[in-house]
Amino acid sequence: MAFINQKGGVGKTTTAVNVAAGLVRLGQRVLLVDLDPQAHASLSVGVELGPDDASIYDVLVRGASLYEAVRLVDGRLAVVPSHVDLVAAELELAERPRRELVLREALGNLREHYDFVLIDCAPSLGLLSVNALAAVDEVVIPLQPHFLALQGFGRLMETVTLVRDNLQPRLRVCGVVLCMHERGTRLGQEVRADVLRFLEGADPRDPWHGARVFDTCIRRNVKLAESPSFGQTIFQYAPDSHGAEDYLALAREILAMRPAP
Amino acid sequence: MAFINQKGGVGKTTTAVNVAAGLVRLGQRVLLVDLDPQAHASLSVGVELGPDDASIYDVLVRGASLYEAVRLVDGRLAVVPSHVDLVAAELELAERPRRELVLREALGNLREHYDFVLIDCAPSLGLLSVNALAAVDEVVIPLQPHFLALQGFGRLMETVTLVRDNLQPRLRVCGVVLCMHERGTRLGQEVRADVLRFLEGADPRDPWHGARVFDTCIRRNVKLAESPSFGQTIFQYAPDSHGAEDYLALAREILAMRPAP
Ligand SMILES: Nc1ncnc2c1ncn2[C@@H]1O[C@H](COP(=O)(O)OP(=O)(O)OP(=O)(O)O)[C@@H](O)[C@H]1O
Ligand SMILES: Nc1ncnc2c1ncn2[C@@H]1O[C@H](COP(=O)(O)OP(=O)(O)OP(=O)(O)O)[C@@H](O)[C@H]1O
Ligand SMILES: [Mg+2]
Ligand SMILES: [Mg+2]
Repeated sequence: MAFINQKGGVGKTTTAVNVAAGLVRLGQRVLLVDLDPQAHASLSVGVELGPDDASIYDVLVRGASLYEAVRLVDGRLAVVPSHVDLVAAELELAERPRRELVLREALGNLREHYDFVLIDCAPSLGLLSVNALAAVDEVVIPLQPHFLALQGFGRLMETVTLVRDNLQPRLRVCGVVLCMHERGTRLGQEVRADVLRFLEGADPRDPWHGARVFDTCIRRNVKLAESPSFGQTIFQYAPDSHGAEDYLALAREILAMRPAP
Repeated sequence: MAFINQKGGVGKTTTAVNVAAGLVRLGQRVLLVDLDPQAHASLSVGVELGPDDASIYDVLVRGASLYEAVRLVDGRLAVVPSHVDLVAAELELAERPRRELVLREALGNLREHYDFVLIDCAPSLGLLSVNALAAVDEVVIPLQPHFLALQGFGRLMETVTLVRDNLQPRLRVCGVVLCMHERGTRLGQEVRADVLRFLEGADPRDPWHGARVFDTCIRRNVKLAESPSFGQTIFQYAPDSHGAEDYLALAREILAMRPAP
C-alpha cells in the first residue's frame, strides 16, 4: 500500500506511520518502508541509523537483503528505514535494467510475512515513487484539502495509470484521506466535494474507479506534529488525543476494506 | 532573494507570492520567478500558460530571453511563470557547462530593472535550487515550526555553504520566517527557540552569520489557502485579513533590511 502525493507536506509520513501503528494495534502484522531520502518516517518512529546499519538504500542499490534492514519499533511494527544516501538512488538506478521493479523484487516473498506493507513516499513522482507504485496493489492518497494540493492530482492519476498499464496490472487507488482537515472551512468542504466529484466521474478502466474518500478525516492536532520529536507514534505519545482517535479509526476503515481471507 | 526549503508544504510559495505583492504595495519594482515544475506560484497569481507562451523552462533550457517570459499580475508585479515541462530541466541541464549558473546568466542585466527579484523554489536541493542559490545574494527560509521541518535545516545550510564557497561568494542567509505559526503551542515556541539558538551559534564564516528569525510570524489563516484558488494574492483577495496584515508586515521588515541606496 503506497502513501503517495507529489505535493509536499500533506501528511503522507504522518499517515503512513500512524496507520501502520494503528493496524498493529488491531492485531495486524505490518511492515513500514520509508522511501524518502529525508527519512522522516524513520525519524518519526525513533530509528536513527549508525554507519554500519542497513537502510532501504543498501537494499535497493547495494543489493542488501531486506531482512538486514528491518527493525521493530513500537512493539510489533516492522520498519525498513531510510537514509540520506537515498538521494543518489534515482541516478544510480537509472541505468539498471528493470529499474522500476527494484523495490518489488527486493520485497519479494517478504510480503507473505505481513498482512500490510505500507510505503511512505517522498513528494515526487520520480523513479523511487514509480518503484513504490510498481511494488504495491493499493494506493492511498493523503490530501490536505487546499486548492494547491488539488492541482497535482491529475498528474498523480496519470502516473498511477502509466504504472498500472506498463508494470503492475493489479494497481488501483483505494482511497483519498483528508489530512489536517479543518472541517468548519468552506475551502475544506469545496475541496472534499471536488475530490468526490472526480472519483465519481471515473471510467471503469481508470485505476481510481471505485476509490473513495475515506469517511475518517484527520483533524489538525498539534500532538501529531509533536510525536515525531519523541520518535514515537501517536499511540505511544498521546493515546487519548484526537490524532490517535482519528488514525485508529482510519486504520479500522482500511482494515475493513480488505476481503476476508 | 531565494525562498528555499527542501521540506514540502512549509509556505515557500505562499511567502514568495505575498511578500512580492506586499513589496509592490510598498512601491518596490519586483520580479517573481517561479522555479517549481508544479508552478504553484504561477497558479497563485492567476497565470496559466498557453501552448505558445514562454516559461522559465524555455528560458533555462531553450535559451529564450527572460523578457519573452515575463508578464505582469496584480497591477505591477512582474512574474516569470513555470510549467510542468520544467520537470525535465534538471536532466536536460545536467550535461551543460556552467549548469549551476544558467539562471544567473538568464537573469543577467534584467536584475537592474527591479528592486527585488524573488525566486520560489521547489521542495528539493537539486540542480534547479542550486541555480536559484547561485543567482541571488540573499536566502529566506520559510519554516513551519514543526520538528520534521527542522530536520532538514542542517542539510539546507550545507548546500548554501557549498554554493557560497564555489559559485556565489556574496550568498548569505538573511532570515527565517515562521509560517503557519500556531503561537499558543509549545512546539511552535520550542522550534522557534531551536532556530534562534542555531543562528546565534553561527561562526563568522558561516553564510547564516547575522541571519535572524523575522519578528513577523505568519499566522495560520484560511484566506491564504483560499486566495490561490482565485489566482489572486492575499492583498487582492482578502486585504483586511490576518494573512494580508502579516505578509505586509513581513514585506516591510524585508524592505527595512535593505541598505539605503
Ligand atoms: N493532522 C495533523 N495535525 C497537525 N500537524 C500535522 C498533522 N498531520 C501532519 N502534521 C505535521 O505537518 C507536517 C507535514 O506533515 P508530513 O511530514 O506528514 O507530510 P508529508 O506529506 O509526509 O511531507 P513531505 O512531502 O515533506 O514528505 C509535519 O510537521 C507533521 O508533523
Ligand atoms: N499561513 C497559512 N495559513 C493557512 N494556509 C497556509 C498558510 N501558508 C500556506 N498555506 C497553505 O498551505 C499549503 C502549503 O503552502 P505552500 O504551498 O505555500 O508551501 P510550499 O513550501 O511552497 O510547498 P511545496 O514544498 O509543495 O512547494 C498551501 O495549500 C497553502 O495555500
Ligand atoms: Mg513525508
Ligand atoms: Mg511551493
